[in-house]
Amino acid sequence: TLKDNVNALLDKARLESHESTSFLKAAKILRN
Amino acid sequence: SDLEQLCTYVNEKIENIKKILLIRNLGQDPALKTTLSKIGDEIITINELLNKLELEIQYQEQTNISLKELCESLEEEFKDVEHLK
Amino acid sequence: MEAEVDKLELMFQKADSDLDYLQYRLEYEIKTNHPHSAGEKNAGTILKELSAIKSRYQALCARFKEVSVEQKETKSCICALLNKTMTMIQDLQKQTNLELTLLTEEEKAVTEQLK
Repeated sequence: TLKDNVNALLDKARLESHESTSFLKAAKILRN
Repeated sequence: SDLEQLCTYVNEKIENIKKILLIRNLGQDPALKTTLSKIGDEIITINELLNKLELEIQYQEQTNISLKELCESLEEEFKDVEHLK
Repeated sequence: MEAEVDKLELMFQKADSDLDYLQYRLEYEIKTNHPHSAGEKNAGTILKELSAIKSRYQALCARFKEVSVEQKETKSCICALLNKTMTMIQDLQKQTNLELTLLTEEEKAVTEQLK
């Protein structure tokens, strides 16, 4: 249903947010 | 083609009217009324979820900007090292 | 031929306005027969809100997809640049007989993470 789709996309967006934040941190550490 | 677009446009309108015809007398039946109010509640819930989703996407867009800035500065630094070499 | 085309165009316009009028009358009928009561919306409003929610979901899907693709590209660019730069620095250190700066544990861990 639409609600399920929205929930699935929200979970995916949260996961990607988490990944990109830790990637950014890691890249900055390595750069320094 | 234009004609196909015109057909789609007219068909969508007809579909909308059919839907409204289906729900035309919905409000009279008490049982269906509760269904309607449940759907109304679901819409509120989904809108709240979409608000959260929009916030996540805005956060992603911000992170994108930071990643791009980092990428640009790394390119500069790579050129410096290359120049050094 | 021109006259035929004009006639067809008029027919389409007439059909379009008839459909608009039909929809307006139906929505008006629902509104008058079933006015909003406290906390309860009528079916016409619910129908409109449903289509609004669907189109909003579609728009957010497209936006999310765009952001994801962009992010993947930027991340791979960052990885490639970091790799190239670190390799070149190590080459430079060898050439100048400088002592190779070893990666700290933390740097090793993030290198693995980025890989």
